[in-house]
Parts: sequence; C-alpha cells; structure tokens
Amino acid sequence: AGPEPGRYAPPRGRPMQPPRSAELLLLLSCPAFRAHFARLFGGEAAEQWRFASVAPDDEVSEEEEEEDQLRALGWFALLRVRPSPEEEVEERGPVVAVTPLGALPKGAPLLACGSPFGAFCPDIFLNTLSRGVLSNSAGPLLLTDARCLPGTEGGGVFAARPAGVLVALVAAPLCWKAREWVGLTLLCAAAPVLCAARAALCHLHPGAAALADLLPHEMGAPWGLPLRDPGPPWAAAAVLVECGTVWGSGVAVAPRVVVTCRHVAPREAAKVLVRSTTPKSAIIWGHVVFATQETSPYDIALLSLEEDLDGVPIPVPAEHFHEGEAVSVVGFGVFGQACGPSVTSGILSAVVQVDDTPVMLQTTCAVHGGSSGGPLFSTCSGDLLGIVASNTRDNNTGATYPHLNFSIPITVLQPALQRYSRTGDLGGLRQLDHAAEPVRVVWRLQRPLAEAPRSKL
Amino acid sequence: MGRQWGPAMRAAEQAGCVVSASRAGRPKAGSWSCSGVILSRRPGLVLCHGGIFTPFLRAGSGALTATGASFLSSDSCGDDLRLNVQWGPTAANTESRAEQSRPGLCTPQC
Repeated sequence: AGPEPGRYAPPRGRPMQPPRSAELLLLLSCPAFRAHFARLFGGEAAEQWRFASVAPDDEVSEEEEEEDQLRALGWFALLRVRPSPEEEVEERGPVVAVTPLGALPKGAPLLACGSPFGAFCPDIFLNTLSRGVLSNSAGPLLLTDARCLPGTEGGGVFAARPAGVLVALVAAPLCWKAREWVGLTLLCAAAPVLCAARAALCHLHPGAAALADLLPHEMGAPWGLPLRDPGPPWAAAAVLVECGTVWGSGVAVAPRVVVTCRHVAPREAAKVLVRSTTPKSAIIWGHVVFATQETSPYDIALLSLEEDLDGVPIPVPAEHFHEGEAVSVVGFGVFGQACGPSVTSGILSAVVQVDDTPVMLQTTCAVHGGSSGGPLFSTCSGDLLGIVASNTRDNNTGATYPHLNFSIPITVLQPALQRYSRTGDLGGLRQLDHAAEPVRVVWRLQRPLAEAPRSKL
Repeated sequence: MGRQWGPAMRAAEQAGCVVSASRAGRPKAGSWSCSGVILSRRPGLVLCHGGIFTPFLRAGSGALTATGASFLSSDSCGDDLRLNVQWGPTAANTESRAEQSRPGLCTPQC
C-alpha cells in the first residue's frame, strides 16, 4: 500500500517548507538558570549526573564532547531567517505568547514539541509532540516528565492552560543519575531567556531596538485572575521525612499523623524530622509510633508529630481503583532536600488483587529513590490512592525502571489508620505484620502457585 | 489528545522548527542540528539550543563558561558557519493551498 508511483505524499501529510538560510544574531544564556543548575547538579553531585545533548561530531573524543555539551547546557541562540520570495504569503509578527516565570504550578500539564534527531529526518520527526507535567522548578530551571529525545534541545514546551503559551525550551532531553535514567527532561523557562535576549540584542546592536521589540513579551494575567495558578491542592500534600541519615517522603493523613515507608523510618520510637515545603515551609519533630516488621509485605511506618502541619492538605482516601486512570506521584526523589517535591504523572497500570482485595498498585509515573513513602493520587479527583513503596530493579542487570513502581493501596491501611486516629490503638496496624501468604507472594514479585502443592503421602 | 490540548498542539506546530549548522564548503564535516522555536515571522526570528554552535566557537567551548559571559556576539563563531531553518506548513500557506484547491465556481445542488 502507499501513494501511487510517481506521486509524492509526505509521510505526515504536511509538506515541509524548504530549508531557509539564517544568520546567527547572538548566543545567550540565562545566568539564573546556570546558578540553579550548578546548585542542583554541580559540586559533589556532579559525578552522578549525565545529560544527553546534540549529536556529536566524529572528530571529537567522547570526553571532550561531554564537556562541551555540559558547557553549552543552558545556552541558546537567536537567529534571523533570511527573507525569501515566498514570504509574502506568510504571516507577520509574533508566533508565540510567553508565560511569566513562576506562573505555572507543579503538576500543570505541559506539551513538548521538538524534532528527535534534529534535521536527520524532519519529514518523519519534525514537531513531534510529547505530553507531561511540570514536575519541579528551581527559578528558571524547570523539569518535566514529558519524554524528550536527543535532537529536541531548543524545542518549545507549551502549556495547556493558558492554551498554547510558550513556557520553556528544552535544555537537556535526557538525564541520568548514577547511571539510571531519571525520566525527566531539563528545561529553561522561556521568559528569562527572552528577557536576556532583548537586553543582549540592544547591547550588541544599538540599532536593534525594533528587532528586540519583536521578541514576544510575557503574557499578563487576564484581568482579575491571580498571576500564579495555585495548581492541584494534592501537589502540596507530600512531606520530606528524615530519620537519622535516611530520608524519604511521606503524606499527612491527619494534622499530626504522617504515613511513610518502614525502610525510611524503621525503628519504633525513633525521632524523625518532617519538612513541609508548601504552602509554607515548616520543620516539625516527631517520632515513629509504628513500623511494620521486615517480614511484612507492607512496607509502612506511622509518625506522630509534636505540632500540626499547618496548611498541608489532608487528602481524601480513595475507596476504589480504576486501572488506566490518570494518576500522579508526589515525592522528594531525585533532589531530596535541595528542592521541593517533584510531581510526575502517568496512569494506574495495574491493580493486583488477592481474593478480590487490592493489595498492590502499579503506575507508569516516574518514581525515584527518595520518593518512597510519598502519596499516589488520582489526578482528577485528588483522592489518595496509595503510598509509594518502590520502583523496579532488574537484579541481573542492575538497571532500575522508574516507570514501573509499586504502591500500597490506601484501602489496606485506611481501617487501621482510622482506628489509630480515633483511639490511638495500633492493633489494626499490627495486623499488617500478619498478611496472608498470597499477599507476601505478590510483594515478593513471585508467581503465585496455581494451587497448594499436593502431599505425596 | 482531546480538546484540552488542541490550541497547545496548534501553537506548538506553528512555532516548531529544526535548525541545522554546517561548515561552508565542507559538507563531509557533517552537520549539527537541534530543534527551535519560531518567535516571529517576517522578519523571521528563531530561538534554538546553543549546543550546535560549540564546534564553531573561535575560542572553543571555554568561551561559554568564561566568567561573566551571559551572551556572545555572532562573530564569536567562525565565518564558515552556515545555518538552515526548516518548519512545517504555516497556517497562512495551509489556507492559501486550500484556496488553490477550491475552484472559484461551483454548482451547488438545489
């Protein structure tokens, strides 16, 4: 099958414009981006991080190329396209509107648009779209879980709301931490880059004020609307839990009660420090009131705090799970204390049941070390679905898969949590140490026996 | 991708482009390319990633991390730099193509 011989049908049904020659006006970087990059990825952490960037030139050694790429990370170029005769049919004026820095909250849906492998095969790859959310931000340094590939550097990232405004440019499509793919794309917010471009253009070309004025300006907030979209309330529910030298995530289920994982806070009565970052940062001491045994399939611990977690939303526990529904994970993985919690999005890929009771949830969100104990939410309803317990590691290869992860359904915990909140009684939680064998088999990722082995006697 | 994404997709496709850099007279040296965003048409202004310019920097990539460097002028790259930008159909010429394909007269059925 295919187009009639001799007639060319562009593979994506859209004829591309012929390449147009262009001239470089200037190269520019965003100092604030580079400062945050150095803070989050530099210093001691530098050894752990790798970033993929443009395709290397054969003549450059790999090490040299990697050093070049790191230096160029966060640099952008402003080009002027040379006019051509066909231009009279083209529109005039700005093509994009730009959102102010900080206007989008974590968890906001984003659309990345780039051409994997650059000019290698634009007929197939030009303007390939990828969807995700704003996962984290540190000044103009943004992270998204929209999947991007080498060649998409410089591509635009657009918001769904306000519709189609430019939020950022892709700075590095792929990040690896300790040789593990993180599944997040590094972005540089567009507003500060364009602001720097305007200043540099006027500085380098005194007569270029008119040209500088053509660069899109930031959108003002529609009259009466707050400049900053508060974002989904559940994105503020995660807290950072520190117990000795170990840290992880947690979620408040009552003003002074936080749930986390046992491997984050294993010893009952041990002191813990809980940090909330939004709506305002707070540091509260507490202690471990309960932690399941090592032998329990449910990796859970309960913390009691000495003060209320003011302003931190208490999520509504879900009662049902719908495979395929949009879900979000909020946790302190990847950056820990250096940055607020990250939000990653995906779908509920599996609900594993024993005797018709959900005992394990799997999602496609990116989950990293440090996210354990954090909340898994239904993106639409904001209900708390579960507690993130782990992602997946292949014991043979040592590879880690962030996008296959396991959570403990909140329905397993809810009756015991209610009993504890009401009476302070830990009895319900102690039952988690005596889960049935089939549940253990599931959490050991073993295949359940079709039936109990028959005795040969 | 649903109505929520319609406007964003259109904006992205209108603004998206691919930029390639090569050396004049040395096609065998290969080219470097990345994605970009069309900021303005007529005149055409494009913003793209700076990484593809590293091989052309007269002072090498060190110029990018020199103290206080937050922008570099165009002559920081060699004279043999050649740039091409390519993008998909614009809204305007899609309409003009549609115009062309619709004959001026038609015989509507009564």
